[in-house]
Amino acid sequence: RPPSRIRVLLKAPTLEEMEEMNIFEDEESP
Amino acid sequence: HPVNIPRREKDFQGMLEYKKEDELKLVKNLILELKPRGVAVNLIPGLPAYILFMCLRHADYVNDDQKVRSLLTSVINSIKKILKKRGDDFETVSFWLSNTCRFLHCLKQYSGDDQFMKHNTPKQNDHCLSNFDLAEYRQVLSDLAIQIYQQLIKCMENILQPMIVSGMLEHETIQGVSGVKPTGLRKRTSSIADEGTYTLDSIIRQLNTFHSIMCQHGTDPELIKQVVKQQFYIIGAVTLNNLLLRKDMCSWSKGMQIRYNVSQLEEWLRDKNLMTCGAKETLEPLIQAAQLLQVKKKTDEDAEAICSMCNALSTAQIVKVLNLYTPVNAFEERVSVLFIRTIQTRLRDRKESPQLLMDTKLIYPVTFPFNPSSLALETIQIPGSLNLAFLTRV
Repeated sequence: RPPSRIRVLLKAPTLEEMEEMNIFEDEESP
Repeated sequence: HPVNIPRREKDFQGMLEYKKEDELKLVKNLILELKPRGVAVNLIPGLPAYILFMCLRHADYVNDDQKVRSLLTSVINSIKKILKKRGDDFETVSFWLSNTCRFLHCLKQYSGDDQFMKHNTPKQNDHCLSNFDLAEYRQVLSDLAIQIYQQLIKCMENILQPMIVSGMLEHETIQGVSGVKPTGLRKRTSSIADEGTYTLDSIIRQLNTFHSIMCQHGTDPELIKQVVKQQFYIIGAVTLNNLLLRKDMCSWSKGMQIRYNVSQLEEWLRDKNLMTCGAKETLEPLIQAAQLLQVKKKTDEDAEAICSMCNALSTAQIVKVLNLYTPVNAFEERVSVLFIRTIQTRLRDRKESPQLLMDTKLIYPVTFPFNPSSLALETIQIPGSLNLAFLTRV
């Protein structure tokens, strides 16, 4: 592999936005 | 039991392969259900962080951006979730602070960015992420680490706070110095039996507990220093505030007791090799207040000496201590009004806030200096006790 390859920047949501992507919906719904 | 069929280490590339549908199981077993006091005690420090990073490396290796995003989101949300649930448990918070920092260091160390590769072995350079630049996720993780740090400080304060006044001010370890109580003042703790009363030893034992937990979790030394500085700040601030509010704490002998207690705290720092972390400096206002209780307070020369000595105390604090100062022995005298006026005049031109009490809620800004690891990812084995048999070493 060439030492300095171009990597694709992955845009990240903020910490707050991430919380909205709740991965535990199943167990948290009443 | 080793999870995989043994292979020679050189055949591994330091990655862990997992199926997309196992992601939730991964964060459940490794983050949500891991007990820092149980299984995790015997793990190498930072192992959960290394495992998660090796999974991330595989998602990067197969060039699956959705898998990378999804894993990072699940990891971050799971850490937040466990801290919401067990955020009052110092061990849990310390454990995830050190693992979050380790994960962040891995993201830097293996980012392919030259500035983070200086200490890498050639093999570690081979293990850098190949498809994705996760700089934005590093920022999110750094924000998360700040939140966890603040939670750790709160947790530590909740434990330490009830010990401080008793251990630093009320409990007397120096025998015979203050046998006589200030007239008309009742010793607040005298009616309670010593059991249940915190002493300086209780505080030092608690500092030892915090310190050894953080060391056991492999917390970065630079981070431990910042936690200890914050601990000392809170001890100094709570002690000084109480001294400024209690006449029975403003005597020559209390000054002596406080100086002795401070020397014991300094001894603790020396013992832990933490003399340069800035912790001692946070006690300076308290040290000066204790000295103020002990120096002569009569002549103009005394006033001059006090003004140059008490540069970490505000005028309001100096005047308050002088006003509260209560003689307990025949050789001591009250401070005259004239002397206090002299001090006030001398300090008139000081540019400072008029605040009397120290801010006990202050938290120093935290930083997470990059701390690369020499651990070779390809040598990492996963203990069976973690229930991660669905991961495949690659």
